[in-house]
Amino acid sequence: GSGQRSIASFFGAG
Amino acid sequence: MFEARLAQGALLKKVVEAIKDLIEDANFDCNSSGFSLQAMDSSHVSLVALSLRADGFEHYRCDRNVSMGMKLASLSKILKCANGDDAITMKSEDNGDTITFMFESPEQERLSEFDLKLMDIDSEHLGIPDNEYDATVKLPAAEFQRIVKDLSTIGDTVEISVTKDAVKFGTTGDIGNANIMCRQNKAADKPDESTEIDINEAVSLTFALRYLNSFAKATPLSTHAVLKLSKELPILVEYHIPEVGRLAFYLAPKIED
Repeated sequence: GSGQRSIASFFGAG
Repeated sequence: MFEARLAQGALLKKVVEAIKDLIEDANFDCNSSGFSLQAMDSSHVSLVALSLRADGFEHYRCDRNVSMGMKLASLSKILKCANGDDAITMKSEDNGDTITFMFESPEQERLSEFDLKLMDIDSEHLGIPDNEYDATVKLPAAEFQRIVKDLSTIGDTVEISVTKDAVKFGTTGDIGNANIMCRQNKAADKPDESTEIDINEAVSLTFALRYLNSFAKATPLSTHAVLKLSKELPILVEYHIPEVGRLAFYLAPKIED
């Protein structure tokens, strides 16, 4: 199946 | 203090209408360069980034950086009390606990003021990398809105595939499947209807339609939506607000486990 990742897992805390 | 006057108050109304269903509350950050917001939706799958440049306002003053927490539903209620042709001025004292919205009719015969209580909001600020994207598609905003709406009647996710000459949107659901293809079309006589594709590499990614439908609420802000895609990265859906700034949405892709 396809999983939904969180946006934070792509963009680190800045 | 912070004070900013937007002659086209309707822009602010449209911005808030575009994001109020996606994010519940957010900090609006003001500094000398402009008025901005960054917030994730409650399930942390998408990110909204708004920036309105100081020079896009008729008058802009921000003596020190301020972050003003607002509940979007409350802000929306207040902005609905402004007419579409009103100028809107926002005002807040340093360390104040309210922001004042002043609405002025074009002939200035009607002047109203609404104060909104500010709130403390803990929000995580994400660092958005300045990516080179594999593919950029600029298509009429209304067309993008229609595509994601139509495909939502069939399925929950959309596969967006971009090649040199066309962008394809496909979905599958219980009742069947659907594909919509838009070809590149740089109609010089009708610039508002153009579809432009700029590609470094063909790319194909899958996204939840629910969020794209929500992003499309920004359609009244701009003639075009700009989609930027890179392999296995969030899609960027941008609406340029002429002379003032932009409203951008990022959505994490669905990735095979």
